[in-house]
Parts: sequence; structure tokens; C-alpha cells
Amino acid sequence: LKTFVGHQVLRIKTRNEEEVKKLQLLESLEHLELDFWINPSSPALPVDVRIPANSVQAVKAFLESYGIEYSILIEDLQVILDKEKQDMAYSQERER
Amino acid sequence: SSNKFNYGTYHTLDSIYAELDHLASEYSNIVSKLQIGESYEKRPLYVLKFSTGGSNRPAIWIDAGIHSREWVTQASAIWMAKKIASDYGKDPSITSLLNKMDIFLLPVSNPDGYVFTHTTDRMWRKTRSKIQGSVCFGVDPNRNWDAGFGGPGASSYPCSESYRGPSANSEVEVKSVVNFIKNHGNIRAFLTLHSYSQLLMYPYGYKCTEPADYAELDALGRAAASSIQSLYGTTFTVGSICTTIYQASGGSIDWSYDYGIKYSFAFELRDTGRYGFLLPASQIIPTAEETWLGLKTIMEHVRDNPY
Repeated sequence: LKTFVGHQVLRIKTRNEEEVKKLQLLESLEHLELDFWINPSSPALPVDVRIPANSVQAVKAFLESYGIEYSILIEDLQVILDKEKQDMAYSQERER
Repeated sequence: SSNKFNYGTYHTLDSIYAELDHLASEYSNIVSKLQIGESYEKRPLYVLKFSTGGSNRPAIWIDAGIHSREWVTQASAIWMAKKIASDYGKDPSITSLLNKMDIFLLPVSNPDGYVFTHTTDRMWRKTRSKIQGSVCFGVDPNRNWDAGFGGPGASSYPCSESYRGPSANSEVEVKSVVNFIKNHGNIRAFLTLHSYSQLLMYPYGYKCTEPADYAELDALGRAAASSIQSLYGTTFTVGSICTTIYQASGGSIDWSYDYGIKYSFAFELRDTGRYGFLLPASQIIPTAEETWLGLKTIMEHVRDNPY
């Protein structure tokens, strides 16, 4: 089972089309292996992106260099997935 | 009932499929299970048919889980299956709906991807088909429909999350639904559940022009969104795919609308602002309950406005 230790999910709030375009540029950088949960589309919608551990710093530096506002939606993705797995195991136990 | 299926937790594919059998046997007067095809890895595509008789009645199509990692959609669909079956004869609206129309519900549109999220990669969203000439697998099944296929808003790069596929309907999971709907010939509404970001969308995505039925679809979408909001205050944004998010070609509701199914809507379910599509199991039932109110509003309109 693939693990996601240290992967972070950022919620990015773009203020204008200019910033949306910057994120679309980021989206095109395949080597960063970014997983956009909500793609850059319009300033009205947030952009959520999962970032592999080894790209987190680079992406944050990119955002900060352009003054693009972001918050951390998920600090460490693996923690959420472990909890999900526990919940499933627990409820299967209870069902049995 | 003797069954202990817990609708408030996530289940494996086998457990979901066993529950389909259980619902079909517990409510055999209105529920039957059909197989409309097989996935790429030969898993059955099961549809629940809710019908009180008649032949080839006008019908409503509902599907969930086309993006496999969005577990709350498959879980909501199973909860809704139980709701429809247990409400018939009790809820006047559902009773009158099923006395006039049938409902077809596909709870797991992408079983290969769903199993893969349980066994290998929880983040997987596409199908699991092998791409000729590439090391990558899978096609985004919501870019593979024959609706503006190949246009903007989908990738031609096989490793991309939104890879459109080598050709329209290349994915057997998509082709099976298309064939079923064409063979049935009397589907009057096409409703698809995705997650997340609280959007209720109608065509088009592959182009940014208004659909012919824009006024009716927009008004109905807003009515459905206010039904959703009435339960827990969850607010949905209503609009066409293109104006609400972005241009996206090859989407299912664009195909269904162009095929003549006027009432075509896509739901993006609740976003708590903390987990994305990884909603904790405690959110399954409230999400299903509020979404159900929106679906019911649309289905009542379809029932009362035959075309």
C-alpha cells in the first residue's frame, strides 16, 4: 500500500486571474508530481493541491515568492489515512 | 433487519456488493440488481433498479464513484439505495415517483479504481486500464465521454490525473453506461455524484455556451441547492461546469444532455474545509442526507414535468 508520509495538502486562495495563471504554471510542472484536488480555475474557488514531501518546500517558496496566500489543509496526509483505516477496521469489528 | 451493514462507515467493494444483494432480497418487491457490464479488470458493474412494475417506464439514472478515491460518493449512494427502498410506501413523494418512474443507481462506477484505493494507492482517481505505449495506467473516466472529446480541459498525457484516454468511450466503464442508457431509451434524468467542493452543475463543460434549457436547469439547480442547505446549512454553488469551474471536455453530463436527457446534473459533495475528499466516516450520513434532499427536489421535478 502506497504511503503518503509528509505529503501536505495546501488550500490556496487566489485573488486574481494573474495568480490563477501562476498556479496553472505550477500545475504544468510534471516533475513536482502535484495532485490538484481542486484545479486552478477562477479566483472565486479555492485551489487544493497535494504535494509530495520532497516538493513541499519548493512549492511553498514558489507561492511565497509571488505573495500567493495559502493555508495547510492537511499537515501530514498519512495521519489522516491511518485514521481512516483504523475507523474501517473498528467498524468492521463491531459489525462482526 | 438481520443485516448489520453500517451505512456510517466506509466499506470494501465486496462488502458493498454484498449489500446490493441484501437490499435486492430484503426489498424484492421493488429492488433488483442488474449487471450492465464489466470493468477493465473484469469486475461486474452492478446497477440497482427500483421499479414498481410496468415496462420501460421513464427512468432516472444516478451514479457515484466515477473518481474512485471520492469514497463519500459511493458510501452516499449505498445509503440512498436503502433510503429509496425503505421510503417506498412511506414517503408520499418517493411512492408517487416510483409509481410513475424507475430509478437506476450505479453505486460504484469505477470498481477497479475503488479496489486500487483500498489495496494500493488511496489517492487513485482514474480507471486502471493499461495505456498502450506508456508506463502509466488509467484514464480519467470523466473526460472520456463522447462530448467535446479531445477539447480543452483534459490532458493527452497518459500519466496525468485528467488524461482523456486514447478515444471517446475507450474505457469500458464509460462504454457500459452509454450502452445501457442507449438500450434503455427512456432515461429522463442523469445525475452523477462527485466530491468535493459543494457545486451543483449542469451542462456544458466542453463549451462555454448556455444549454438550450438553461433557465429551467438553473432554476431547478437552485431549488435543489436550497433543499440541501435546509438540513445542515451546507451551501452549494449552482451553475454550468464551464462558468462554475472551468472548461472540461469529455464529461458525462455533457454527453447525457447532448443525447437528449434534459435533466443532467453533477453534484460535488460537501467540503468541510479540512479533509478534501477524505471525509471522515462520521460525515457519510449527514452528507448523504443533505445530498438526498437535493436529488429528491430534482427527481420530483422530473416526475412532474414529463418531456
